[in-house]
Amino acid sequence: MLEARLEQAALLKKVVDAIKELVQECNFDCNDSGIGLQAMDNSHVALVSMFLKSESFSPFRCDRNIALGINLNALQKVLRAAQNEDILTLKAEDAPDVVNLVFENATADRISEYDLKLMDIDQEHLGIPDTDYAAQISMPSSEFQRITRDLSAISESVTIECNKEGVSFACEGDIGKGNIKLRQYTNVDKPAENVEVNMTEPVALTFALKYLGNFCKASGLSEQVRLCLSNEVPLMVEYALANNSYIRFYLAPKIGD
Amino acid sequence: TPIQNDLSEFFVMV
Repeated sequence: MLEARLEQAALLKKVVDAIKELVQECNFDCNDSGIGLQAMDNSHVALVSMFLKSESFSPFRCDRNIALGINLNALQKVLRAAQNEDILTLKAEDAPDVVNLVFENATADRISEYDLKLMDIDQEHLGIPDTDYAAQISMPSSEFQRITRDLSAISESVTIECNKEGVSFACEGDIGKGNIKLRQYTNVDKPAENVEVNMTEPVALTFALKYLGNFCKASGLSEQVRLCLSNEVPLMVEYALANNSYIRFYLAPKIGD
Repeated sequence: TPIQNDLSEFFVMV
């Protein structure tokens, strides 16, 4: 059986908020190392890969592999009944028809319990190769969100270019063009504001802003975001969570002019 | 207009 207790319901609420635009139904794969999820959007352009390590829960128990097939819209409806600060416990039997969610408020005088029906989801699983990315950019997640939003007003696509000058986000549309350049920046007192650029070779790739905007819904999960790029491979956008848990998005590049 | 690639061109089904 599965029993996984989260100190704050906010984590699961934010995870669901972050992925439900991309994916409507998916399996939460539970095993003794934690709860994972991998799903592609309908158009097979973007993929979300999330893993909440067992250390992110206290306690965590999962005796055997269990796939919880969940409709994220339905899960979100149930999670709306949880306050951000509530303690959230997920429970399921070994071959479950439902997942049980319990929300306890901080003063433990209110306990809400919901059963969410599960579904059989036959999901394609992609092997993501380990990649030595040519460029890795870490920046405040709010900054990435702002760049994505601002450029979305101009164009459907953005070209992310990384060279020894730094990183630039450029787009061109009917009304004109825009370009945002970021340079390395270190703030010892506020490391969340740092911009770090590590590059082994120059990279320039074009991506659909619509999907980047979707990824940015995860901004509330982490103060920093990491963009990993290599020429001619999908972009990885990673939001690191506590205890080595993570939510990663992959986006296939656009090609040609 | 650039053409959108498909992810399955890069990642193999397992």
